[in-house]
Amino acid sequence: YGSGLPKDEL
Amino acid sequence: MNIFRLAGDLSHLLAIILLLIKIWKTRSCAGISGKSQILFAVVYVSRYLDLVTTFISLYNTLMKLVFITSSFATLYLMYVKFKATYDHNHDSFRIEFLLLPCFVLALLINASFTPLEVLWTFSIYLEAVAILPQLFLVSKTGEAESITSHYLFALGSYRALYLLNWIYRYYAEGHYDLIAIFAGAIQTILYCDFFYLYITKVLKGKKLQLPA
Repeated sequence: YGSGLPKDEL
Repeated sequence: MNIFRLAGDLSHLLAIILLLIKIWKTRSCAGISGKSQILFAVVYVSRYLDLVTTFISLYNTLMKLVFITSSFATLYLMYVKFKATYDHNHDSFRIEFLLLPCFVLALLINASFTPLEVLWTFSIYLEAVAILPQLFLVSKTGEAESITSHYLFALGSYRALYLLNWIYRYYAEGHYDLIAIFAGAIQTILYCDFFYLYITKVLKGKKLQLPA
């Protein structure tokens, strides 16, 4: 569903 | 970083500053939902736990610290310093009805079943609906002060701008995150009714008053 951590967005 | 993302972050920052200015200048938190502010504090804390595990950029770290600190400052002003002005009776939304489903959903739908990832996902789901107690409060009292309206407009615009950022990133970088996109779309949709009132009333110099 998502790319997983770490995220570069807030 | 693209223009939509930067505009979104600045809009988010502006919203937080507007709220603090409103409370500080009027010495009152009337019309502001403490329930929503509690939810936002939970959102920031559960999302930004990676502050202690990963360094992304100075910008990223500073913004996270600003969001966490300002949300606790807002809670302090509402529940301690200007407690007497808090609209307790109208702010009756039951936040457990948002907290629990978001947590269960985060346990079920996430990128990977690890504590940090589940908490990040929880924060994304919770942020999408965290404004509901505030919108509920406005609908109960039937009106909002203009600075409160500006706050809500900036706060709603932030995720709408992020949606543009995600569209841009999908085409430019092939980057996408379905959880964030889905929740961000819900979050933006929740503001649509307010956006309409803001544009048709507040921008024309009228007070935001709901039709009776």
